[in-house]
This record gives sequence, structure tokens and C-alpha cells, in this order.
Amino acid sequence: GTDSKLKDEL
Amino acid sequence: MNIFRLAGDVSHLVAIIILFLKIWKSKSCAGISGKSQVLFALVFTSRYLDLFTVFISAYNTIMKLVFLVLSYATVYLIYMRFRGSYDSENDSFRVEFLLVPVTGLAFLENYAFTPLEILWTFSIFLEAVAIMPQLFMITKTGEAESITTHYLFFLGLYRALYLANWVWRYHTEGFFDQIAVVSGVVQTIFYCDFFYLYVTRVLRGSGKMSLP
Repeated sequence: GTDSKLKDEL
Repeated sequence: MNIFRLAGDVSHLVAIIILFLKIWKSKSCAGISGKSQVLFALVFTSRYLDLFTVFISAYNTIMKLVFLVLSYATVYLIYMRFRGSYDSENDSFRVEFLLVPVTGLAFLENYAFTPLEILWTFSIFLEAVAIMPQLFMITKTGEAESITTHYLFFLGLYRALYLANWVWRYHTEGFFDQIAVVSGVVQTIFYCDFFYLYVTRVLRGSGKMSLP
């Protein structure tokens, strides 16, 4: 998500 | 990035490459569920739309592109190039039984009611169950080639390693993603029965895995 979680995972 | 996460990504990549090479080298997709592969292509497509919106790292972008290309290439091999070897008769799992509830759940339970967030959640939920047509096919035919079981082992191991990654991140960063963690646990549970058969029959025996 944009704010709720980091987006580095695949 | 920690060792569990990196090992998980490598395991995921190994699984996808094993499957692609198996089909490519044997010129046959016998025993492989095309439906599961279409679902995985759908998982990557709906999750990696952020390739167009944010840049995270070269590693992140390259891995996403590799997963996307390999998943579509695998679907192409099954349904186009080697379609003569595709066992559609035994690939009879009704995918609408997965797609309908997963779509509904993604609309109900998400971090934000925006197209990208709903599609991301959809991809996480769908990934948890996307292997079911493949497992259904193995149960139906009662056997799987050992190379297919190696593929399933690495695919299952990948999410199990991500669980370790999330435990690690929770303790080191306080990071916790409820949707991913719950789905990841469900996804890993689906592979447990298979893990047991893999260790007892494939690793200790030889050749195909046949079900009792």
C-alpha cells in the first residue's frame, strides 16, 4: 500500500 | 532486506525457472496445471502495477519484471507452443470458485479503497490459493513427476521463508502487514501436506511421487 506498508517486498 | 527475505526471493525465482525449463526442455507440460499458471500470471500482473507508479530499487524492478515475463512465458508454453501436451481433462479445477471469493474479499478487506490497493490485496489473496488447481490435478491423477514436486517444494518454501522474514521484520522494525501475514500463513498451510509427501516419498524414494 501507499502508506500502510512498505512496498519493497515481492 | 534480510537473509530470510533474500532466500525467499531466490526460492521463488528457482521455482519459476525450474518449471519453465522443465516444460521448455521436455517440450511438454504434462502434469502441469495451466490454470494455476494463469492465476500466478494474474497475481503478478495485479500486484506489480506499481512498477508504473513508484520506483523502489533496481533489485525490486528487475525481479518484478523477471517474474512477470517468466509467468507469461510459461502460460504461453502451456497454451500455445506445447498445447498438444496440455492435460486439460485433468486440469478441471473450477477457478471461479477461487476468483469470486478472492475478488469479494479484496473489496471488503484492504488498506485503502483505491484501485491499486484493491488489486494488491486481490493478488495477495489469490496467490494464497493459486496452487490449488495444481494440487487438485496431482490428487486427481495420483502422481507427479519429481521435477514438478521440486517446483512445488521451492514455491512452498518461498512463502514459508517470507513468514520468517515477517517475524524478523516485526522484531527489528516493528513492521507488520496483517493482510500479507494472514494470507502467507494460509498459503504455507496449503503446502504442508505436500511438504510431508515430498520428504517421505520424493527425497527418500526416487522418480515420481505417487499418492497412496
